[in-house]
Amino acid sequence: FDENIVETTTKRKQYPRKIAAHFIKILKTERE
Amino acid sequence: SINPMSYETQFFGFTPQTCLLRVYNAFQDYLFDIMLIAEQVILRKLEGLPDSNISSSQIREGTESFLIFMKERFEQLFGKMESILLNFVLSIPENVLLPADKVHEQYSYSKEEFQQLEREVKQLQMNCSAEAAARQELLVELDEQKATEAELQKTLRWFDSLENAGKENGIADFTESLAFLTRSASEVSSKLKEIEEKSK
Amino acid sequence: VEAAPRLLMFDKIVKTFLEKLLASGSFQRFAHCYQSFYNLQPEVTASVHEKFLSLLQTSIQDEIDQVKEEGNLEVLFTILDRIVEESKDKKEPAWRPSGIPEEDLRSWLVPYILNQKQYLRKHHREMQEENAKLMRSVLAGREKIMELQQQIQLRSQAWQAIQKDKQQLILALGN
Repeated sequence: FDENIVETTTKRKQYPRKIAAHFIKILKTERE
Repeated sequence: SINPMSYETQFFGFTPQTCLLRVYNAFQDYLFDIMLIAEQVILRKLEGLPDSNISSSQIREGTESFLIFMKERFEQLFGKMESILLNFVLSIPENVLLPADKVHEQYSYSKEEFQQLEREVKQLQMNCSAEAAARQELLVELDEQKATEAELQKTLRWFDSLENAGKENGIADFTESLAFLTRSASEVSSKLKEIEEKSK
Repeated sequence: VEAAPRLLMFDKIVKTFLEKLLASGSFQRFAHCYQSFYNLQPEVTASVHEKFLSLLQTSIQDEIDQVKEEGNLEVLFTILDRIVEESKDKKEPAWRPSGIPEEDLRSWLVPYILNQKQYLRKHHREMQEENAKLMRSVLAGREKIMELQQQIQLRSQAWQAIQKDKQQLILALGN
């Protein structure tokens, strides 16, 4: 349970940034 | 109903309960270990006093009763410490938002609003594509116009060259010259008729 | 009352815990549990008790220092104090993860979409202006071509006329 919490919250901390980085690439490509 | 304290975990990188559980286990281990060390010291001391009539089980009883007492006190005190630490030190007040989550304060979009925003962007993209297509067509037409204009200019230049050819051969104006020639020709023919009649 | 800095609170709470724990392990209690040995060797009992307490204290203190270091607690407590201080004017509960990733992700993506929307709007406006210019050139081009066609029309009519004149001349000459 503890590991799940730590893993989930780690994802909550890291994944949005990672996804946003890819999302920015998508938007840039659409612009091009 | 365990409160996973996930928001705190997101900040600290570990669950506060686990942190305190680790501290609890460590303290408890120390208490037990050091208790046993004390007991060992006493037993070793007793080895040097053979006629003391104190058995190791008596010492063990002493150890157990002291340990039970200390353990109870430890549980009580640790329970208090744990709840204070969990509630006041290792907790994030509910009105506090972590800086990393500031976006949620500034851009709290509902699903509908988000979809609306995406539709707007999609529409703008289509508008841009339409403009791009229009631009393409305009550029194509401009190219065609260039070619057409060149052709037309060429034709005009051809007419110019015709007139220039005339000018170079002394014909300033074809129409006038032709009119003059036609007039002269008809005069000549009428003169010829006249002459023929006279000669008859 | 201004909340004491977390680190201070943490140290104070642990210190209080330790003091109370050690206080509860009094020598009277210890001697009472090892009564027979105490009667035989009171000094040894006292020194064992003292060693017990000091070892317990240093072990627990070391453990706390280790936890603080491993958990980077000093830094994190200071940061958290500052964040809490900055939020002290906010009364209502702040946002918390909903547990639905795509829902929580939306807020992350919105600023980029808004930025894209702004860019596209500007780009669209520029394209419209650009196309308006092109359209003007195209219309001017069409006019120019119309003009040239008319000129050619006139010139060819003139030549047509000349053709007629030529025919007449040929007729006249023919006679």
